Order: sequence, then structure tokens, then C-alpha cells
Amino acid sequence: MSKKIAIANQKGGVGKTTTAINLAASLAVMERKVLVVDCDPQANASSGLGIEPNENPNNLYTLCSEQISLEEAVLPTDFPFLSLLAGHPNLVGLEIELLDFEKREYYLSNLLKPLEEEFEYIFFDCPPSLGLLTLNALAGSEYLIIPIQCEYFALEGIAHLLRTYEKVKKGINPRLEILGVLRTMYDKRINLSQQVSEELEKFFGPKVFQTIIPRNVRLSEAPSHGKPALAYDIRSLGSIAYLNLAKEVEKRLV
Amino acid sequence: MSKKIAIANQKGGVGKTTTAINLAASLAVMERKVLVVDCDPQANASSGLGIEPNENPNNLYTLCSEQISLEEAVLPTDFPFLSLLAGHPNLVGLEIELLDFEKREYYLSNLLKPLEEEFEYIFFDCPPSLGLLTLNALAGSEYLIIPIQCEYFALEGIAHLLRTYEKVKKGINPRLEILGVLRTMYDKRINLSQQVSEELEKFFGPKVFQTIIPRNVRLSEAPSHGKPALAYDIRSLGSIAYLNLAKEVEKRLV
Ligand SMILES: Nc1ncnc2c1ncn2[C@@H]1O[C@H](COP(=O)(O)OP(=O)(O)OP(=O)(O)O)[C@@H](O)[C@H]1O
Ligand SMILES: Nc1ncnc2c1ncn2[C@@H]1O[C@H](COP(=O)(O)OP(=O)(O)OP(=O)(O)O)[C@@H](O)[C@H]1O
Ligand SMILES: [Mg+2]
Ligand SMILES: [Mg+2]
Repeated sequence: MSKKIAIANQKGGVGKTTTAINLAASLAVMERKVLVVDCDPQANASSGLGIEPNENPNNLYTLCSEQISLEEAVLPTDFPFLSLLAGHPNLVGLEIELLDFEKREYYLSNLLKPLEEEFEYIFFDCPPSLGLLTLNALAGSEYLIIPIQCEYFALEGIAHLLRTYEKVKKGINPRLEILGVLRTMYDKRINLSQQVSEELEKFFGPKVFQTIIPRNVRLSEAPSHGKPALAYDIRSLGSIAYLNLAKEVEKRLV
Repeated sequence: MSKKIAIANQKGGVGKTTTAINLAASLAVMERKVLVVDCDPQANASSGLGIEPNENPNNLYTLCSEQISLEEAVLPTDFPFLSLLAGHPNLVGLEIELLDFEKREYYLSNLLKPLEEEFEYIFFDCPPSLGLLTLNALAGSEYLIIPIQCEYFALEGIAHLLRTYEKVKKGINPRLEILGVLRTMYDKRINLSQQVSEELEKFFGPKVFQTIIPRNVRLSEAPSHGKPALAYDIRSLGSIAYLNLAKEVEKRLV
């Protein structure tokens, strides 16, 4: 049975994709069989793993519109133990097409059920909104990781996100648990980072991951080479932080 | 006649809201009458101007659902010449409610028409998606400013954004012009910033604003005080950059 984990936050640019790619890669290095599902029309998780969305006909949209089979949709990456279900800009259309379906929030989880035997972890990278793509990922997961930048606007969005989480838990998926809140782009030289980090600890208590992801230029350079940070520069602070996060995630899932 | 300018990019966290607040405030300091329309359910532009979304019944959602009048919706801020049409989390519902309307993309521009005599500038802060809220802002504007972080993923999203711009220009609003592409969070110590910046110049040529917004901690601290950066720290590099941008915007609009 696989652990299905959504990585979501409607606030933009907080490190959802960077977390999906690097946490998945860190678990793959520990020889866990991992699948990343790119639910974002921007398809950043796909290009960050070396697969160009526009040149790739095997993606989540062609799968959902029944143009390809599930086997064709699951793509290998250059990294052992790490597979990808690629995103595509056409996913924007899926949000509208799904509106007419009866159980539209469960579309994705029903579609991907056969993969649960094959992978130990399935990560859903979500777009920066609370639309049907994100709701499908939340409905199909048992856990939720919330990346949060240590910035002021990030704090504002929490109440909105928690309201959505509660609604999903009550209405769509009672099993959904918050696995943890992840502090990203933390810069110890900046007061604001420190202040927001302390607020998050007060607000979320033990739900906050002890691992903090520092602001680290290697994390933003790696995607331009189509690689996770640990394949680009294993000694960087960013890679080490995500390897530590992988260990902490496994500890929480025991 | 007012100049209506949408600030949009579906990539999250690139500085849309920071640009809306600080460009508007810079023009207000030059005694231009300016309105910021917060089209984002996160309502960051509202809180960044000192108006708490959840405590404020006069907002874009209650206006669109005809619970308040246009006069009641336009709120004064602490800054002379600067007014706000506030956002609210309920705007998420508006995207679904508008789907049934006939000319749904034009809903906002028809609603706000009476304000055009009152303000010299109307800025639309958009959410990180290409849904109906952003489409309404694009349909109701003559100009588009595209903030772009000098990061790899930001380059990826450009083609997607330009396709949407072309579609809007052909189908919904033939007057829409790209006023400029704005480089944000530029860090001269990082190679990636420099490389992306050069790519943008190659790709967009003279459309790229000469003003570059540096990464500057004052810009991220100011919203926690409910103020634009120039009211929080006028001497900061962030404030100076947005004041320069305001002058460059006016030059392009002559
Ligand atoms: N810890 C970090 N240090 C430095 N840069 C980072 C870090 N994490 C992410 N970045 C960079 O910041 C930008 C935003 O990160 P990312 O794209 O992962 O966020 P996101 O939440 O997925 O954005 P979106 O809301 O658009 O999906 C990217 O350019 C990324 O390379
Ligand atoms: N030039 C800058 N220097 C430092 N921090 C910045 C700068 N511009 C924006 N920020 C900070 O970066 C974060 C993202 O910026 P902002 O919220 O304006 O982006 P956005 O595009 O509006 O995001 P969203 O996609 O969620 O609407 C915010 O916390 C903001 O305070
Ligand atoms: Mg992303
Ligand atoms: Mg914003």
C-alpha cells in the first residue's frame, strides 16, 4: 500500500514544486519506489525532472481524457526508483471539463488506484489555487504537506488553507491528515524569517517539521538542469535539508 | 479617462501583489488618483494596504453579488490619492458563479465602468492562475504588466502566459497591450538572476522595463505593517526602484 501525500498551498511561489521534486528524490535515493504526479498546468515538477511538458504527449491530461493508458502515462526519470506522471498546460481545461462529472473530486484517485500497489510513495504537486485539480489531489491523499515561506503574506493564507482542509476532511476525504508544515526559503539573517517561523511554531505546534529548508541558490539552479538538487550538488545546504526532511517524513509515517 | 492596467502572471510568488501595491503608491505620491482592485481570493493587496479582508464586508465579492453599491466598495486607504477595492476569500466562489453568465469575461469591466472618470489609474492585482478572475482583469484592461522573477521556472511559464495574452487579445479584448515585463527579486550576486535577466531581454527586447526590482527585505517587511514600502522605509532600494518604475510607466503611456 502506498502513502499518498499532497503538497499544497494556494499561496504562490512557496516551494511546493521544489519540495515535491527534492523530497521525492531523497526518498528515491533511500530506494523507496516513488511517483510524482504533476497536477499543475505550469508543469514545473515535470521540467524540474528533465521532462519537457510541451514535447511529451504522455501526461496527466492525455491520461484523463483517455488518449493513453495508465502504463503509458507513468514515465521513468533519469533517477532510479523515481517515476513521473507529467503535467501539461492543457490541465487548465480539465478543471472545467471535470465540473460536469458527478463525483468530480474523486476522479484522480479512482484513476490512479491501480498504481498504489506499485509505489511506496505517491506525491501530488499542486497548483497555487484551491480549484478542482488541488481538490482532486487532496481527495486522493491520506496526508498533506504544507510548504510555507517565512514571509508575512504566507501567514495570511494559512487560515484560508486550513478552512479548505477542514471542508475536504468533512466532506470529501475524512482520512486526510496534515503530515506537517514545512518552513521554506528560511534566511537566518532576516528578522522576518525568524518572526514568522516562531509564529508557525506557536500556531501549529508539533505539526511543524523540525527540518527547515534554507534559502539556497542550488535549489533554484537545479531545475534549469532538469535535476533534483541532490543530483546537481549533493553537498549543498538545500540537498542536505531535503534528505533530512525525507528521514523526518518516514519517522512520522511509522 | 483612466489607464487600466492588469498585473498578471500565473506563476506564483513572482511579485504581482508587491508590484500592485508599490507601483500604485508611487503614482499616488506623484498625486495621480489611483485605484487598486484586488482580484485575488488571498486578498494580499488589501492587507498590504492595511485593510483586513475578513473584517471588511465592503469588497469585490459583495459588490459582484450586489450586496453593496460601487460607492461603498471603493475604500479610502491611509495614503492620499490611493483607494482600494478589496479582495476576499469568497472570490473563489465567484469564479464558479460567473461560469453561467453570458459575457462572463466582461463582468468586471462593465461593473467598474463608472469609476473610469474618477481615477487616472486602475490596477488589477491578479491571482496566480488563468481562471475567470484573471480573464476579467485582462478583459477590462488596456495594458498588462508581467512581473517575472529572475528564476528558471519563471522562464518556463512565459510561453503559457503569452498564449493566453494572444487568446485574450484575439477573442476578448483587442486593445490589450503588454506595457512591459518587470524583473523582480533580482539578486546581482546570483548568476541565475543575471542569466534569466539576459534571456528576458533577448526574448522581449524593448518591452522589458529598464527598472529592475532588487530582492530587498524592506519590500517583504512592509506588508506586515499594512503599508507600501515607501511609507515604511522611503530610503530602501525597494522603494526607490518602484518610484523609478512609476516614472518609466508614465513615460511609456505618453
Ligand atoms: N529553498 C529555496 N531556496 C532558494 N530558492 C528556492 C527555494 N525553494 C524554491 N526556490 C525557488 O523559488 C521559486 C518558487 O519555488 P517553487 O516554484 O518550488 O514554488 P511553488 O510553490 O511550486 O510555486 P507555484 O505556486 O507557482 O507552483 C522557484 O524559482 C524555485 O526555484
Ligand atoms: N523585490 C522583493 N524583494 C524581497 N521580497 C519580495 C520582493 N517582492 C516580493 N517579495 C516577497 O515575496 C513574496 C511573494 O511576493 P508577492 O506576494 O508580491 O507575489 P505574488 O506574485 O503576488 O504571489 P501570488 O502568486 O501568491 O499572488 C512575498 O512574501 C513578498 O513580500
Ligand atoms: Mg509549483
Ligand atoms: Mg499576489
